[in-house]
Amino acid sequence: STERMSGLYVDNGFDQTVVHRVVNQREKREVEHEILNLLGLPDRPRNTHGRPPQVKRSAPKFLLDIYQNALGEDEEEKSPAHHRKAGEFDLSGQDLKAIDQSDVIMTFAAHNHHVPGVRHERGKRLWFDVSEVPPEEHIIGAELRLYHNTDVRNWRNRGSYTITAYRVLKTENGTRELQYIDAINATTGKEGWLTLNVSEALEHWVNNPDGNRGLYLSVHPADRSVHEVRPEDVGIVGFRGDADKQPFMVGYFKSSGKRESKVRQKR
Amino acid sequence: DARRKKKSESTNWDHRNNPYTDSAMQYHSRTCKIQTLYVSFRDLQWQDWIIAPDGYDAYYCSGECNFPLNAHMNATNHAIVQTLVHLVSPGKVPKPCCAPTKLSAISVLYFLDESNVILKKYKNMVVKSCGCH
Repeated sequence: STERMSGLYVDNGFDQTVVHRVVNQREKREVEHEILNLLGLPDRPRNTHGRPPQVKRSAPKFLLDIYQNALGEDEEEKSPAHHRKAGEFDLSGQDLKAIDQSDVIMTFAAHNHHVPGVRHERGKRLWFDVSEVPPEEHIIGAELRLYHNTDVRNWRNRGSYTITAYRVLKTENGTRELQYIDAINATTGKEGWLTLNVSEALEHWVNNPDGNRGLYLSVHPADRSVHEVRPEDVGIVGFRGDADKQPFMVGYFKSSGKRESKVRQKR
Repeated sequence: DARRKKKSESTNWDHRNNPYTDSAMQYHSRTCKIQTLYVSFRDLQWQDWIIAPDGYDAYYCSGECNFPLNAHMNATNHAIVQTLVHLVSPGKVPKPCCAPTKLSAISVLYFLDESNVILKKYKNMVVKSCGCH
Protein backbone atom coordinates (compact mmCIF):
# COMPACT_ATOMS: atom_id res chain seq x y z
CA SER A 1 0.00 0.00 0.00
CA THR A 2 2.98 2.32 0.22
CA GLU A 3 3.94 1.93 -3.41
CA ARG A 4 5.10 5.32 -4.61
CA MET A 5 3.19 6.09 -7.74
CA SER A 6 2.14 9.71 -7.77
CA GLY A 7 4.43 11.45 -5.31
CA LEU A 8 1.36 12.40 -3.24
CA TYR A 9 0.66 10.55 -0.01
CA VAL A 10 -1.83 10.90 2.77
CA ASP A 11 -1.21 10.15 6.41
CA ASN A 12 -4.20 8.20 7.76
CA GLY A 13 -3.78 9.65 11.23
CA PHE A 14 -2.01 6.60 12.65
CA ASP A 15 1.48 7.42 11.38
CA GLN A 16 1.00 5.14 8.42
CA THR A 17 1.21 6.33 4.85
CA VAL A 18 -1.39 4.78 2.59
CA VAL A 19 -2.28 5.41 -1.02
CA HIS A 20 -5.22 7.78 -0.94
CA ARG A 21 -6.03 7.41 -4.61
CA VAL A 22 -3.89 6.25 -7.49
CA VAL A 23 -3.79 8.95 -10.12
CA ASN A 24 -3.33 8.19 -13.78
CA GLN A 25 -0.46 9.53 -15.86
CA ARG A 26 -2.41 12.52 -17.20
CA GLU A 27 -3.63 13.52 -13.73
CA LYS A 28 -0.10 13.13 -12.39
CA ARG A 29 1.22 15.55 -15.04
CA GLU A 30 -1.55 18.02 -14.18
CA VAL A 31 -0.77 17.87 -10.46
CA GLU A 32 2.95 18.31 -11.16
CA HIS A 33 2.25 21.31 -13.35
CA GLU A 34 -0.02 22.81 -10.70
CA ILE A 35 2.70 22.51 -8.05
CA LEU A 36 5.25 24.02 -10.44
CA ASN A 37 2.89 26.92 -11.16
CA LEU A 38 2.38 27.46 -7.46
CA LEU A 39 6.15 27.65 -6.98
CA GLY A 40 6.50 29.97 -9.96
CA LEU A 41 8.39 27.30 -11.93
CA PRO A 42 6.15 26.55 -14.90
CA ASP A 43 8.97 25.20 -17.05
CA ARG A 44 12.01 23.07 -16.38
CA PRO A 45 15.15 25.21 -16.91
CA ARG A 46 17.18 24.81 -20.06
CA ASN A 47 19.77 22.04 -20.29
CA THR A 48 19.00 20.41 -16.95
CA HIS A 49 16.96 17.38 -17.99
CA GLY A 50 18.65 14.14 -16.95
CA ARG A 51 21.83 15.90 -15.86
CA PRO A 52 23.13 15.51 -12.35
CA PRO A 53 23.11 18.87 -10.54
CA GLN A 54 26.48 20.64 -10.56
CA VAL A 55 26.36 21.37 -6.83
CA LYS A 56 30.13 21.13 -6.44
CA ARG A 57 30.61 24.51 -8.11
CA SER A 58 31.14 27.52 -5.86
CA ALA A 59 27.83 29.33 -6.53
CA PRO A 60 25.40 26.41 -5.81
CA LYS A 61 27.62 25.33 -2.94
CA PHE A 62 27.32 28.80 -1.40
CA LEU A 63 23.51 28.71 -1.51
CA LEU A 64 23.44 25.13 -0.23
CA ASP A 65 25.61 26.30 2.68
CA ILE A 66 23.09 29.08 3.43
CA TYR A 67 20.20 26.62 3.07
CA GLN A 68 21.77 24.16 5.52
CA ASN A 69 23.27 26.57 8.06
CA ALA A 70 21.68 29.99 7.97
CA LEU A 71 17.95 29.51 7.35
CA GLY A 72 15.14 28.97 9.84
CA GLU A 73 11.85 27.43 8.75
CA ASP A 74 9.98 30.49 9.88
CA GLU A 75 10.46 33.62 11.98
CA GLU A 76 9.81 31.82 15.27
CA GLU A 77 12.22 28.99 14.58
CA LYS A 78 15.00 31.23 13.30
CA SER A 79 17.95 31.07 15.65
CA PRO A 80 19.80 34.28 16.55
CA ALA A 81 22.41 35.33 13.98
CA HIS A 82 25.35 34.74 16.36
CA HIS A 83 24.22 31.14 17.00
CA ARG A 84 24.15 30.19 13.35
CA LYS A 85 27.11 28.54 11.67
CA ALA A 86 29.10 30.72 9.31
CA GLY A 87 29.90 27.67 7.15
CA GLU A 88 32.90 27.53 4.86
CA PHE A 89 31.97 30.77 3.10
CA ASP A 90 32.79 33.04 6.06
CA LEU A 91 29.34 34.62 6.25
CA SER A 92 29.57 37.96 8.04
CA GLY A 93 26.95 39.55 10.28
CA GLN A 94 25.99 41.73 7.34
CA ASP A 95 25.52 38.63 5.15
CA LEU A 96 23.26 37.03 7.78
CA LYS A 97 21.22 40.22 8.00
CA ALA A 98 20.79 40.27 4.20
CA ILE A 99 19.83 36.57 4.26
CA ASP A 100 17.17 37.24 6.91
CA GLN A 101 15.70 40.13 4.93
CA SER A 102 15.68 38.31 1.59
CA ASP A 103 12.82 36.48 -0.05
CA VAL A 104 15.06 35.46 -2.94
CA ILE A 105 18.83 34.93 -3.07
CA MET A 106 20.41 34.34 -6.47
CA THR A 107 23.95 33.43 -7.45
CA PHE A 108 25.48 34.22 -10.83
CA ALA A 109 28.46 32.28 -12.14
CA ALA A 110 31.23 34.46 -13.57
CA HIS A 111 31.85 34.19 -17.32
CA ASN A 112 35.03 35.09 -19.11
CA HIS A 113 33.26 37.42 -21.51
CA HIS A 114 35.87 38.27 -24.07
CA VAL A 115 35.14 41.21 -26.36
CA PRO A 116 37.36 41.39 -29.46
CA GLY A 117 39.53 44.47 -29.62
CA VAL A 118 39.35 45.25 -25.92
CA ARG A 119 42.66 45.58 -24.14
CA HIS A 120 42.48 43.92 -20.76
CA GLU A 121 45.89 44.87 -19.49
CA ARG A 122 46.61 42.75 -16.43
CA GLY A 123 43.23 42.91 -14.75
CA LYS A 124 40.40 40.41 -15.09
CA ARG A 125 37.10 40.86 -16.88
CA LEU A 126 34.06 39.14 -15.30
CA TRP A 127 30.61 39.05 -16.84
CA PHE A 128 27.36 37.80 -15.25
CA ASP A 129 24.09 36.80 -16.90
CA VAL A 130 21.50 38.72 -14.83
CA SER A 131 18.70 38.40 -17.39
CA GLU A 132 16.76 35.98 -15.16
CA VAL A 133 16.37 38.46 -12.30
CA PRO A 134 12.60 38.98 -11.95
CA PRO A 135 11.92 42.72 -12.50
CA GLU A 136 9.48 42.86 -9.59
CA GLU A 137 12.17 41.84 -7.08
CA HIS A 138 13.73 44.70 -5.14
CA ILE A 139 17.54 44.48 -4.80
CA ILE A 140 18.70 44.57 -1.17
CA GLY A 141 22.35 44.08 -2.04
CA ALA A 142 24.90 42.20 -4.14
CA GLU A 143 28.43 41.03 -3.56
CA LEU A 144 31.23 39.65 -5.66
CA ARG A 145 32.96 36.69 -4.02
CA LEU A 146 36.56 35.84 -4.87
CA TYR A 147 38.56 32.99 -3.36
CA HIS A 148 42.03 33.84 -2.22
CA ASN A 149 44.54 31.06 -1.60
CA THR A 150 48.06 31.30 -0.24
CA ASP A 151 49.63 29.80 -3.35
CA VAL A 152 51.40 32.93 -4.61
CA ARG A 153 53.46 32.29 -7.73
CA ASN A 154 55.90 35.16 -7.50
CA TRP A 155 57.64 36.11 -4.23
CA ARG A 156 57.65 39.74 -5.36
CA ASN A 157 53.83 39.73 -5.07
CA ARG A 158 53.77 38.68 -1.41
CA GLY A 159 52.35 41.17 1.10
CA SER A 160 49.37 43.50 1.06
CA TYR A 161 47.45 44.42 -2.05
CA THR A 162 44.24 46.18 -3.11
CA ILE A 163 41.56 44.68 -5.34
CA THR A 164 39.34 47.23 -7.06
CA ALA A 165 36.14 46.42 -8.95
CA TYR A 166 35.03 48.68 -11.78
CA ARG A 167 31.95 48.55 -13.95
CA VAL A 168 32.86 48.52 -17.64
CA LEU A 169 31.03 51.35 -19.40
CA LYS A 170 32.30 51.36 -22.97
CA THR A 171 34.26 48.94 -25.10
CA GLU A 172 34.23 50.70 -28.46
CA ASN A 173 37.39 50.82 -30.60
CA GLY A 174 39.35 48.97 -27.96
CA THR A 175 39.00 51.80 -25.46
CA ARG A 176 37.54 51.17 -22.09
CA GLU A 177 35.81 53.43 -19.63
CA LEU A 178 35.53 52.24 -16.09
CA GLN A 179 33.40 53.31 -13.16
CA TYR A 180 34.66 52.61 -9.64
CA ILE A 181 32.41 50.22 -7.69
CA ASP A 182 34.29 48.99 -4.60
CA ALA A 183 37.75 48.07 -3.31
CA ILE A 184 39.16 45.79 -0.66
CA ASN A 185 42.57 45.41 0.97
CA ALA A 186 43.96 41.91 1.55
CA THR A 187 47.22 40.11 2.31
CA THR A 188 48.69 37.14 0.50
CA GLY A 189 49.12 35.14 3.73
CA LYS A 190 45.41 34.70 4.46
CA GLU A 191 43.27 32.05 2.72
CA GLY A 192 39.49 32.38 2.27
CA TRP A 193 36.70 34.28 0.56
CA LEU A 194 36.92 38.01 -0.18
CA THR A 195 33.77 40.02 -0.81
CA LEU A 196 33.21 43.28 -2.67
CA ASN A 197 29.97 45.24 -2.63
CA VAL A 198 28.68 45.32 -6.21
CA SER A 199 25.05 46.31 -5.50
CA GLU A 200 25.32 49.41 -7.69
CA ALA A 201 26.52 47.38 -10.69
CA LEU A 202 23.74 44.76 -10.36
CA GLU A 203 21.12 47.50 -10.04
CA HIS A 204 22.43 49.11 -13.22
CA TRP A 205 22.54 45.84 -15.22
CA VAL A 206 19.01 44.83 -14.20
CA ASN A 207 17.64 48.24 -15.21
CA ASN A 208 19.83 48.54 -18.33
CA PRO A 209 20.39 45.05 -19.77
CA ASP A 210 22.10 46.46 -22.88
CA GLY A 211 24.66 48.21 -20.69
CA ASN A 212 25.86 44.98 -19.07
CA ARG A 213 29.52 44.81 -20.05
CA GLY A 214 30.63 43.20 -16.83
CA LEU A 215 33.20 44.10 -14.21
CA TYR A 216 36.91 44.80 -14.46
CA LEU A 217 39.05 43.65 -11.55
CA SER A 218 42.28 45.50 -10.95
CA VAL A 219 44.93 44.39 -8.44
CA HIS A 220 47.70 46.63 -7.15
CA PRO A 221 50.30 45.92 -4.46
CA ALA A 222 49.66 48.18 -1.46
CA ASP A 223 53.06 49.90 -1.67
CA ARG A 224 52.57 50.58 -5.41
CA SER A 225 56.12 49.33 -5.97
CA VAL A 226 54.85 47.30 -8.91
CA HIS A 227 52.22 48.29 -11.46
CA GLU A 228 48.94 46.42 -11.82
CA VAL A 229 49.39 42.64 -11.37
CA ARG A 230 47.27 39.73 -12.52
CA PRO A 231 44.74 38.53 -9.86
CA GLU A 232 46.15 34.98 -10.16
CA ASP A 233 49.60 36.30 -9.23
CA VAL A 234 48.43 37.23 -5.72
CA GLY A 235 46.44 33.98 -5.28
CA ILE A 236 42.96 34.97 -6.51
CA VAL A 237 41.33 31.86 -8.04
CA GLY A 238 40.13 32.40 -11.60
CA PHE A 239 38.31 30.38 -14.25
CA ARG A 240 41.02 27.73 -14.39
CA GLY A 241 40.97 27.12 -10.63
CA ASP A 242 39.01 24.55 -8.62
CA ALA A 243 35.26 24.55 -9.42
CA ASP A 244 34.30 25.18 -5.79
CA LYS A 245 36.55 28.24 -5.57
CA GLN A 246 35.69 30.08 -8.77
CA PRO A 247 34.41 33.67 -8.61
CA PHE A 248 30.68 34.34 -8.50
CA MET A 249 28.22 37.09 -7.66
CA VAL A 250 25.37 36.80 -5.16
CA GLY A 251 22.27 39.00 -5.17
CA TYR A 252 19.83 39.48 -2.28
CA PHE A 253 16.26 40.41 -3.21
CA LYS A 254 13.01 41.23 -1.48
CA SER A 255 9.67 40.59 -3.14
CA SER A 256 7.51 43.63 -3.72
CA GLY A 257 4.38 41.50 -3.26
CA LYS A 258 3.00 42.39 -6.68
CA ARG A 259 3.93 39.04 -8.19
CA GLU A 260 1.91 36.93 -5.80
CA SER A 261 -1.31 38.79 -6.51
CA LYS A 262 -0.64 38.61 -10.27
CA VAL A 263 -0.17 34.82 -10.10
CA ARG A 264 -3.37 34.45 -8.12
CA GLN A 265 -5.34 36.44 -10.66
CA LYS A 266 -3.89 34.35 -13.45
CA ARG A 267 -4.69 31.08 -11.72
CA ASP B 1 -20.27 6.89 -3.23
CA ALA B 2 -16.51 6.99 -3.20
CA ARG B 3 -16.45 5.51 0.26
CA ARG B 4 -18.84 2.69 -0.68
CA LYS B 5 -16.83 1.89 -3.79
CA LYS B 6 -13.55 1.90 -1.90
CA LYS B 7 -15.04 -0.40 0.70
CA SER B 8 -15.92 -3.03 -1.88
CA GLU B 9 -12.52 -2.76 -3.53
CA SER B 10 -10.58 -3.11 -0.33
CA THR B 11 -10.98 -6.84 0.29
CA ASN B 12 -7.23 -7.47 0.12
CA TRP B 13 -6.40 -4.72 2.63
CA ASP B 14 -5.59 -5.22 6.23
CA HIS B 15 -8.92 -4.31 7.85
CA ARG B 16 -7.33 -3.37 11.15
CA ASN B 17 -5.66 -0.37 9.49
CA ASN B 18 -8.32 0.43 6.96
CA PRO B 19 -9.78 3.93 7.41
CA TYR B 20 -12.94 2.88 5.53
CA THR B 21 -13.81 -0.03 7.80
CA ASP B 22 -12.23 0.84 11.13
CA SER B 23 -14.81 2.75 13.17
CA ALA B 24 -12.19 4.39 15.42
CA MET B 25 -10.38 5.76 12.36
CA GLN B 26 -13.67 6.91 10.86
CA TYR B 27 -14.35 8.96 13.97
CA HIS B 28 -10.90 10.55 13.78
CA SER B 29 -11.13 11.26 10.07
CA ARG B 30 -14.42 13.11 10.55
CA THR B 31 -13.02 15.62 13.02
CA CYS B 32 -11.38 18.75 11.71
CA LYS B 33 -7.64 18.18 11.96
CA ILE B 34 -4.30 18.46 10.20
CA GLN B 35 -3.50 15.74 7.64
CA THR B 36 -0.15 14.93 6.08
CA LEU B 37 0.43 15.55 2.39
CA TYR B 38 4.04 14.97 1.41
CA VAL B 39 5.12 16.44 -1.91
CA SER B 40 8.22 14.55 -3.00
CA PHE B 41 10.43 16.41 -5.50
CA ARG B 42 12.56 13.28 -5.71
CA ASP B 43 9.65 11.05 -6.73
CA LEU B 44 8.58 13.65 -9.26
CA GLN B 45 12.13 13.33 -10.68
CA TRP B 46 12.82 17.01 -10.20
CA GLN B 47 16.04 16.42 -8.25
CA ASP B 48 18.12 17.20 -11.32
CA TRP B 49 17.15 20.86 -11.00
CA ILE B 50 15.74 21.24 -7.48
CA ILE B 51 18.82 20.87 -5.29
CA ALA B 52 17.02 21.03 -1.93
CA PRO B 53 14.83 19.96 -0.25
CA ASP B 54 13.94 16.40 -1.42
CA GLY B 55 10.32 17.29 -0.78
CA TYR B 56 8.18 18.92 1.87
CA ASP B 57 5.33 18.21 4.25
CA ALA B 58 2.64 20.43 2.80
CA TYR B 59 -0.19 19.19 5.08
CA TYR B 60 -3.84 20.08 4.64
CA CYS B 61 -6.90 20.51 6.84
CA SER B 62 -9.74 18.06 6.63
CA GLY B 63 -12.75 17.03 8.67
CA GLU B 64 -15.97 18.43 10.01
CA CYS B 65 -16.69 21.12 12.55
CA ASN B 66 -19.45 19.64 14.66
CA PHE B 67 -21.11 20.90 17.82
CA PRO B 68 -19.67 21.09 20.44
CA LEU B 69 -16.47 22.54 19.04
CA ASN B 70 -13.72 21.42 21.35
CA ALA B 71 -10.37 23.01 22.00
CA HIS B 72 -8.58 20.84 19.43
CA MET B 73 -10.36 22.62 16.62
CA ASN B 74 -9.11 26.12 17.55
CA ALA B 75 -12.59 27.39 16.87
CA THR B 76 -13.17 31.10 16.61
CA ASN B 77 -16.12 32.75 18.36
CA HIS B 78 -17.68 33.22 14.98
CA ALA B 79 -17.31 29.51 14.23
CA ILE B 80 -19.31 28.73 17.39
CA VAL B 81 -22.06 31.13 16.31
CA GLN B 82 -21.97 29.63 12.80
CA THR B 83 -22.35 26.11 14.27
CA LEU B 84 -25.33 27.11 16.41
CA VAL B 85 -27.06 28.85 13.49
CA HIS B 86 -26.40 25.76 11.37
CA LEU B 87 -28.08 23.61 14.03
CA VAL B 88 -31.14 25.87 13.89
CA SER B 89 -31.29 25.94 10.07
CA PRO B 90 -29.17 23.07 8.73
CA GLY B 91 -30.58 23.39 5.23
CA LYS B 92 -29.85 27.10 4.95
CA VAL B 93 -26.62 27.73 6.87
CA PRO B 94 -23.45 25.64 6.35
CA LYS B 95 -21.15 24.44 9.10
CA PRO B 96 -17.94 26.37 9.86
CA CYS B 97 -15.06 25.60 7.56
CA CYS B 98 -12.09 23.44 8.58
CA ALA B 99 -9.11 25.51 7.41
CA PRO B 100 -5.49 26.40 8.33
CA THR B 101 -5.07 28.71 11.30
CA LYS B 102 -1.27 28.97 11.06
CA LEU B 103 0.99 28.64 8.03
CA SER B 104 4.75 28.67 7.64
CA ALA B 105 7.25 29.09 4.83
CA ILE B 106 9.57 26.73 2.96
CA SER B 107 12.79 27.54 1.12
CA VAL B 108 13.60 25.87 -2.19
CA LEU B 109 17.01 25.83 -3.84
CA TYR B 110 17.02 25.21 -7.59
CA PHE B 111 18.92 25.81 -10.80
CA LEU B 112 17.64 28.69 -12.93
CA ASP B 113 19.73 27.45 -15.85
CA GLU B 114 22.91 25.42 -16.09
CA SER B 115 25.01 27.96 -14.15
CA ASN B 116 22.82 30.31 -12.08
CA VAL B 117 21.12 29.13 -8.91
CA ILE B 118 18.29 30.58 -6.82
CA LEU B 119 17.23 30.15 -3.21
CA LYS B 120 13.64 31.23 -2.83
CA LYS B 121 11.43 31.52 0.21
CA TYR B 122 7.78 30.57 -0.30
CA LYS B 123 5.51 32.01 2.35
CA ASN B 124 2.39 30.24 3.64
CA MET B 125 3.22 26.87 2.08
CA VAL B 126 3.06 24.57 5.12
CA VAL B 127 0.05 24.18 7.41
CA LYS B 128 1.11 24.33 11.04
CA SER B 129 -2.37 24.00 12.57
CA CYS B 130 -6.00 23.70 11.54
CA GLY B 131 -9.16 25.08 13.05
CA CYS B 132 -12.83 25.87 12.48
CA HIS B 133 -13.62 29.25 10.96
